[in-house]
Amino acid sequence: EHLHTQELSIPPGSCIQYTFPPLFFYRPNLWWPNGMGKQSLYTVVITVDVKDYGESDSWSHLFGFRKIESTIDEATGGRLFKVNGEPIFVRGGNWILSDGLLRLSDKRYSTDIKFHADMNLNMIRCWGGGLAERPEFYHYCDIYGLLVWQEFWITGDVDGRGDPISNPNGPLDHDLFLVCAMDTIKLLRNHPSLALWVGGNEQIPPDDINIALKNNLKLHPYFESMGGV
Amino acid sequence: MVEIGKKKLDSGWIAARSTEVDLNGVQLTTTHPPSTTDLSSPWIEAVVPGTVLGTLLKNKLVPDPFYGLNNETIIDIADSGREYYTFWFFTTFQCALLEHQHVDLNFRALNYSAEVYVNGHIRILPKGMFRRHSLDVTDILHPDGQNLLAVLVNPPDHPGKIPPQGGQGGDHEIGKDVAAQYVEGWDWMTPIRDRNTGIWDEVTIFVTGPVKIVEPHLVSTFYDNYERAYLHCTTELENRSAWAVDCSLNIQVTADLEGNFCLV
Repeated sequence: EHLHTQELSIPPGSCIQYTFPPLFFYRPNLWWPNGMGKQSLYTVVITVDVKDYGESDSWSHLFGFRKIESTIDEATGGRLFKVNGEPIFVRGGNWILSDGLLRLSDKRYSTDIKFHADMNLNMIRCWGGGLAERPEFYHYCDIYGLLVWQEFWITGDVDGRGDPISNPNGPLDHDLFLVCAMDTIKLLRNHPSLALWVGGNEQIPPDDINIALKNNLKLHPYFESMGGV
Repeated sequence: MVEIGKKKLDSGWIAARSTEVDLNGVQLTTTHPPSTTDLSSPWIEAVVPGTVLGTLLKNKLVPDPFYGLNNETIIDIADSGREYYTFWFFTTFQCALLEHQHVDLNFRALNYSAEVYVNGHIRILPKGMFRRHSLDVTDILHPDGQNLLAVLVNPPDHPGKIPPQGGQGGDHEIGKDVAAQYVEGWDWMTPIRDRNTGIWDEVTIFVTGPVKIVEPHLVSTFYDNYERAYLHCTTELENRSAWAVDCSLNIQVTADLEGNFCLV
């Protein structure tokens, strides 16, 4: 059930998109945030073998089955989170980066994130004035059960506030911002710890950026029609 | 034979301030590769991945900015000019490909833009701190021997000035670029003098056969109160050869059990 092979023919010099038939899992081990259960992870391996050549490429990633929902509570204005249908009391830590000289070693990420888990936190918010964090950061958040609130690179203090008032229209090159955003989304989207994308810190991005981000991050219509839990 | 897969280029890098290097990228990667053995050489051991400031610190050319008031003694890019923190990075690597193999040179992030030279061939990397760059270098590698790689890294276009009173985001100029904004200083952080210029995330070479797997996307859906689940996977496949290929695409999902046992 958890294995599928498909024979394909690809024209020369071309790029195709292929969607596997959905793989069925009966009562999968779910991925839970720190304190709510285990961080069960499955290894997904994709390989492509070319006739008369052999293995041509291979890709693998840890995958966690989880469903994260969040809504704004009308009474308090706060954001309520559910993971796998269960409400979660979020205890979050604010994160800028591991080191101001960007010495972002694997060991450093492992230690820093385990420390957050040991402090009984279950979410890390990556502030918009810092980094889109690296896959190694997300890897350890997957392992230790830290949900990640990832902001894009807009801050009110630089984009629209300050003295004198800074440019409220965000970065000069909006297309460049969106190229970087879309590439970042593709880099990080398969991590189960990734819980929420946010446009920026204390600031809504310029309209065109905000609309483009919302469009690019909204659920694919196929999954909207897939029913639910 | 080169196996398919990724190899990190994270050692053997050297660096030099661009204003102290008289050679261009073509010369550096063909006839005049740099050396650190000459005492008058501007080339120093480099930190890659890392920032220019990290490289200067490794060579004890600046004090550690995070101790005491050391940061005050390091010249800020607003005062030095952007060229002071514009650096060449150089390394060599081996990669003997088989017929029908392809190799990409990947930068997972650098700040802010760069010129890349491989064996005398130039590739321009566009601006942006948070984007990946992938260069197909198959046709320009030396099949039997060393490949020379030089990267000229430019700082952000708008590094800004730090006002005497400091303040969040300095003079706000950095907000014009798609880059980290804390680098002009914040209420929790002193200004970063080089604005984090550098090849700050991993550099790799990635070898594939004729067909490459590109950006797989994994999504799950649930039914019957999580009794049933489906894993959905979409991927792109790029055929880099000049002929139509028949291939077998395979996906396998395994669960790691305790004690190094694996459930298939």
